[in-house]
Amino acid sequence: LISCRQLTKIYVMGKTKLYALNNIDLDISEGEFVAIMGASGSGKSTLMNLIGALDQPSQGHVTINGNDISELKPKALSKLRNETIGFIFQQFQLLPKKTAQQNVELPLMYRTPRPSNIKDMALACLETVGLKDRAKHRPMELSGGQQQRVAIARALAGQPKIILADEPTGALDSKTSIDIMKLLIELNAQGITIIVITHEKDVAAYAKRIVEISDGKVTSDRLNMEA
Amino acid sequence: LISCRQLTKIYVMGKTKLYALNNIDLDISEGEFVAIMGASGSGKSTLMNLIGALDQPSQGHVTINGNDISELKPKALSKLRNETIGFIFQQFQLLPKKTAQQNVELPLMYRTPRPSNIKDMALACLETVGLKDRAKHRPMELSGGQQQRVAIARALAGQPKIILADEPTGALDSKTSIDIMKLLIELNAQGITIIVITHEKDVAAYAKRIVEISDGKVTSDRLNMEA
Ligand SMILES: Nc1ncnc2c1ncn2[C@@H]1O[C@H](COP(=O)(O)OP(=O)(O)OP(=O)(O)O)[C@@H](O)[C@H]1O
Ligand SMILES: Nc1ncnc2c1ncn2[C@@H]1O[C@H](COP(=O)(O)OP(=O)(O)OP(=O)(O)O)[C@@H](O)[C@H]1O
Ligand SMILES: [Mg+2]
Ligand SMILES: [Mg+2]
Repeated sequence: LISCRQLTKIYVMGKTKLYALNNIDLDISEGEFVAIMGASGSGKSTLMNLIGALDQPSQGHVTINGNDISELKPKALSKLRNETIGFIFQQFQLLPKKTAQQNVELPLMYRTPRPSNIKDMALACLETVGLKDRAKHRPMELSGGQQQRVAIARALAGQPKIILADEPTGALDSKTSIDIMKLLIELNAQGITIIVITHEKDVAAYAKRIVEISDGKVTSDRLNMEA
Repeated sequence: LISCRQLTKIYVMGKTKLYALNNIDLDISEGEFVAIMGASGSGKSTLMNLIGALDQPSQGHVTINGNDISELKPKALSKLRNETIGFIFQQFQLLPKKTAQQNVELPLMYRTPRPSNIKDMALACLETVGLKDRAKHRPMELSGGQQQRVAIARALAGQPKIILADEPTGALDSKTSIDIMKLLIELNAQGITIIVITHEKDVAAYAKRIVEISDGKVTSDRLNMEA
């Protein structure tokens, strides 16, 4: 489903070339549940942005569903993302002027054809993450963990085939974290491919496969024996 | 050093009155190391904003160093915060157009008299959190955990008497988290008062006292027996 070949991302700063990702080969099949772990700054979010076609490689290729993302036009790329992938960003990336409900509705507003029951779908997703009574709050009127849960609800609203989650429980207490991970397990059981970036072993424990990244390279890729 | 009495924070939304904090009594003495725990939305960040005089109570009082924050003029409040308190915000609150180094220098720029070696102080703090080679990066050019560490460095730069840390290791891998918690232990040993909001038991384990909050109320306040 997702294939990375010699994937490299270089940031040029003055005279320095910073290799955020350095020659990564990685294949993820449909229905997998993969955890990506690694130190701060090792390249995890960069990898996720490339896998999610939010960014283009400096070298190498990312293929999603047979499409090389560097060969798709912006419109096709946008459509691919909107219909196939649900993102949970490390810093949530909610629209500050919109309510929680409007933020969750957003990906559905761009669908063609537009679903007829967007409001209900959004409220159902907010209820799933325990925030139905916060639907009319704007991000500034929500706690950190509530904002994170709105970001999660937004990722689910479009019923994506692939969920890319960057630290989805980073701001959540243990009980709420467990609820969210169980939700991801349930979605994976329905055939949705899940890729979670996490620092926490407790969170990685829910995945079926664990990939470790260090300084932009894959250093370990194994099945989760404790799953 | 810090005293909360009948501390209440109410948000009015249309016809609803939301009690983010509901009649909190809490005393923290100089030199303490307190962890504040509780579910997402329970009121922890709200409590920290009030303790740090970033916000005013709806009812009740916050006293810092003998000063009731509701009786100080904005200028005096600003000076109190700048000279006494170091903040690490849950969402970092870095200035996007400034470099990491400039962000760390910021609290020092407001000191009167202004220190003569601000650049060196900032670079030293960045080195302490392992980011000396990222000094010229702007927040957008940093990973989530690197941004968090810049926020930590900024809190330390002014050599505050009180550190208020809202999830200071939320975005950090375990090794880096341990480094940061050991740094806080060290600062506490030098007499600095530390208040950490955290969801993680591993992080709370470093504190000498653990206060639990639920629905805006203190539900438990005990010494950490495992410290
Ligand atoms: N400006 C606001 N207007 C309305 N409600 C608010 C506002 N700010 C916060 N709240 C509400 O107050 C409650 C407490 O928020 P707070 O940010 O203190 O929670 P928290 O304990 O820090 O949570 P988390 O662990 O998720 O960060 C939440 O239920 C939130 O929805
Ligand atoms: N726009 C940019 N310009 C320059 N360097 C960048 C840029 N974006 C990221 N980097 C660098 O690339 C490296 C990888 O960043 P990335 O965000 O992928 O790390 P990460 O593994 O997600 O870290 P964390 O766990 O802290 O979130 C970091 O060292 C960062 O400083
Ligand atoms: Mg990251
Ligand atoms: Mg909070």
